[in-house]
Amino acid sequence: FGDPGTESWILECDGAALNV
Amino acid sequence: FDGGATHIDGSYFEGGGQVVRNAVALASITGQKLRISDVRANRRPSGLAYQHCTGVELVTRICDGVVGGAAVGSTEVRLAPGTIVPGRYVADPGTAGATALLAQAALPCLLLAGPLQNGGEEMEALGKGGGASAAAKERSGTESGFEQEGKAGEHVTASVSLVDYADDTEQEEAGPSHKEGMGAGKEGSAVTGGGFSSLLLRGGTDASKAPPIDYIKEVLFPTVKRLLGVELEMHVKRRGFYPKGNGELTVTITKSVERGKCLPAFSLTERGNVTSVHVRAFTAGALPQHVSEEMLQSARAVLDSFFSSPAFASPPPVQYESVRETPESAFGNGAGILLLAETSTGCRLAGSRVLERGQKGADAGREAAEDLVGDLRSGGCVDRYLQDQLVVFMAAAEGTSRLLIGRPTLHTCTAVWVAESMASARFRLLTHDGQPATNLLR
Repeated sequence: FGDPGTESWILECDGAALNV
Repeated sequence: FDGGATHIDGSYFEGGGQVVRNAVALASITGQKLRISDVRANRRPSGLAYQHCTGVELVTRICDGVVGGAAVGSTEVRLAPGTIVPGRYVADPGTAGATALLAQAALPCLLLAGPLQNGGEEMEALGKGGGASAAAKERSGTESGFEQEGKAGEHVTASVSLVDYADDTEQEEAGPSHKEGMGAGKEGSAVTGGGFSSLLLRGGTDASKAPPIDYIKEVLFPTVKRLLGVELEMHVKRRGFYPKGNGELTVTITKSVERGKCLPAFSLTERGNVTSVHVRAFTAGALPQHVSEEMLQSARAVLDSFFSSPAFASPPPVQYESVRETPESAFGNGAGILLLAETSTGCRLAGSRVLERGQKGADAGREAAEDLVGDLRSGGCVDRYLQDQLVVFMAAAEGTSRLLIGRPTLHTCTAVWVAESMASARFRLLTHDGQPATNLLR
């Protein structure tokens, strides 16, 4: 279904490694 | 307050309640002081509404912080966070303010809180004496003050502020409807259980301009559990609708991140094939059941058309369910629909609608189905509503996370901006072949 690759993107994040 | 505080312009990007929720959640996790100006500048009326106040107050309590400006109509919020304290918290905006949004705001903090440190005894003491409430009142000196002090066996309610997802104006115009007042605080003996943090939330479960609680339960929670290795449970005791709210639910974190550890990075980039779709419509109160039948019929027409495409050699099974809520399971009048698609790789995408006043059931069903179909067509692993809700978890995580999304929404761009402003997280948008597409994000 659909056409992956034409209307989707990779959201990539270098996390901040937060803790408490 | 302002010394060293991170400033967030609340009018930027989406400019609504989401900025407030994400900013206070990240402030509580980072321990950074926060000042948000021009709160909900893009909404009418601007400033905090009841549900936003409650969310700010709830997070303030969880992080044992000090808050200023957490009052209805306030256009500036200041938060000096303390240390996140695991506990059993209760929040009640006293309106139909969305419980889903309260859960969203509190969840990142509670996932990092670790187990209860004193086996729940601390909470009991709070409930009996109202000591924490009084202490918090003294510390925070909120404008609105605490509405109630705790009594033995009762929830301790604190003062509150405001509300919303995109624009909760409608729900908030009615003001508090609960005579006991709005609030957010720790609670006493009403939520029992083991040594885990929990939330008892009251208000609207199915409110316009906010995700329905079924979406949080069926999409956000399972996805967070799968990606982060935590365990969450939600029990919806009673639905509540505009204008009176009075819904009630509990969220229990039965497995959080070990205190001092970070959330793990995750990768969700393989969508797989749709293996099933479950469509559930409900009516409650004065709304007749044929409304849910209308929602199902129009949703079915959209799904039938989509799955009849030659692209589907074997369309997935689609299950339709019409639910008539009882006086015990729902307070007031309302209706809604949720279409949940599951894929072979474990992705969960959904479309949903809460029936608006005067709206035809058929229109709500069609719109919800068109949302889902549009997101399935895009090829992403998440629907348009989940993409921004995962940003805060990516920002807090240790390592690099990747998420296959459809076209970035304004809410997602806003969440990214807040996360980068509040933490050292850095986001990129890439095409499938790894090329930067940051103009879409920024």
